[in-house]
This record gives sequence, C-alpha cells and structure tokens, in this order.
Amino acid sequence: MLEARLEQANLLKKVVDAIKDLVQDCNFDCNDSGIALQAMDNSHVALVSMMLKSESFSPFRCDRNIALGINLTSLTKVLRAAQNEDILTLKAEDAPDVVNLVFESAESDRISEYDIKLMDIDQEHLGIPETEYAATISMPSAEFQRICRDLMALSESVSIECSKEGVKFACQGDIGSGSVTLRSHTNVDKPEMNVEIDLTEPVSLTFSLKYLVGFCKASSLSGQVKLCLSNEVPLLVEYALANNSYLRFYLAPKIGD
Amino acid sequence: HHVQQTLDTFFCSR
Repeated sequence: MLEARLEQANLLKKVVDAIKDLVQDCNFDCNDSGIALQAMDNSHVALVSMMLKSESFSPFRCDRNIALGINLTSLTKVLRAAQNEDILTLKAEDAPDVVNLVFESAESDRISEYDIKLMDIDQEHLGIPETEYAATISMPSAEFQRICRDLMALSESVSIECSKEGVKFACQGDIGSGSVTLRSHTNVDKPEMNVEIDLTEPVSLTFSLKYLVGFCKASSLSGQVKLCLSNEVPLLVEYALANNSYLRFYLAPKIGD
Repeated sequence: HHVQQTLDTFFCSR
C-alpha cells in the first residue's frame, strides 16, 4: 500500500496547477523511491516529468509499484478543498480503485477526506536519453516568465541564442521585433537573482512561446529555473524542488524558416 | 514559417 504524507498541501497544489493545462490524464507511478509522473501533451510537442522523492514526504511508505491513473481536472477539484498549509496524506491500496486524500489543518482539529476514482491509463512511456547539453542557463524563474510573456505579445516563437556574450531571447512578429539579453550575474545578497551561464558551444534554437508560457506556471515552485539547450534537441526546463525532487518540462524545437 | 517538431523524433518509446 501507499501512504505518503506531505507537510504542506501547497506543493502538490502548485505542481498539479502547473501541469494540468498541458496533460489531462496521467499515471502517478509510486514505488519506494517516491512518486513519479511522465506525460506528453496531445500534440507530442511537450513532455512533463515530475519526481517527488520519498524524502519529500514524511513518512513515506510504498511496498510495491502502484500506478495511480488520475484525471488532473478531478484532482484539481479535490485539491481546491485543501488549504495551502494543510498536511496532506495520499493513501492507496495495492490494487486500488481509488486514491484517498486526507487534509489536516495544523491549527484546528479539522480533518477532511476525499476519494478520487482511478482510471486505467495506457500511457506511452518515453525513454529520455542522457544528454550533455551545450548550454545550461540558471536564472530567476520570475525573469524567465516575464521574458516569455513580454515576447509572446509580439510573436508565437522565440529564438534562444546562447553565446559567450550571454543568452539572447529574440522574437519577430507582425508589429516588429524584440529581444532580451542576459549576462552572467551574481547577487551575493540574493542568490535567487543570479544568472549563471554554462556554455561549451554556442546554441541557437527556436521554440513556441505558448508552451514556454505554460511551463512558467511552475514559477512559484522555485525561485530559479534551469534551461538546458543543445542544437537540434528538445529544450529542458527544470524547476528544482527540495530533497532532489523536480518538475521538468521538455519542448521540441521548431525548425526551418 | 517555422515547423514544429514533435518529441517522437528525439525520444524513443519504451
């Protein structure tokens, strides 16, 4: 059986909120290392990969592999009943029909309990090759969100060009063009404001801004976001969570002109 | 115009 207790419901609420517009039905794969999820959007352009390590829960118990097929719209409805600060416990039997969610208020003696019916989801599982990326950019997640939103006002696509000079986000649209360039930057007092660019070779790739803006819904999960790029491979956008847990998005590039 | 690629080109099915 599965029993996983989160100190704050907020974490799961934010994760589900960040991915629910990209993917609808997904398997939450539970085993003794934690709870993982991998799902592609309908058009096979973007992929979300979530890992909540067992250390992110206390306690965490999962004796055998359990796949919880959950509709994220249903999960969102139930999670709306949880306060951000509530303690959240997920429970399921070994061959479950339902997943049980318990929300406990730390301040009052209120306990709420919900069951969500599970679905059989035959999900295609993709192997993601280990990649040595040509460029890795760490930057404030709010900055990335702002750049994507600002450029989306002009264009559907953004080119991300990484060179020794820095990283340039540029777009061209009907009304004109725009770009934002960031250089490496260290803020001793506020490390969350750092921009770090790790480059082995110059990279230039073009991506759909609609998807990037969608990924940015995860911004509240982490002060920093990591972008990993290599020519002609999907972009990796990573939001690191505590205890080596993470929320990652992959986005296929656009080609041609 | 740019053509959107899909992930199937890059990631293998398991």
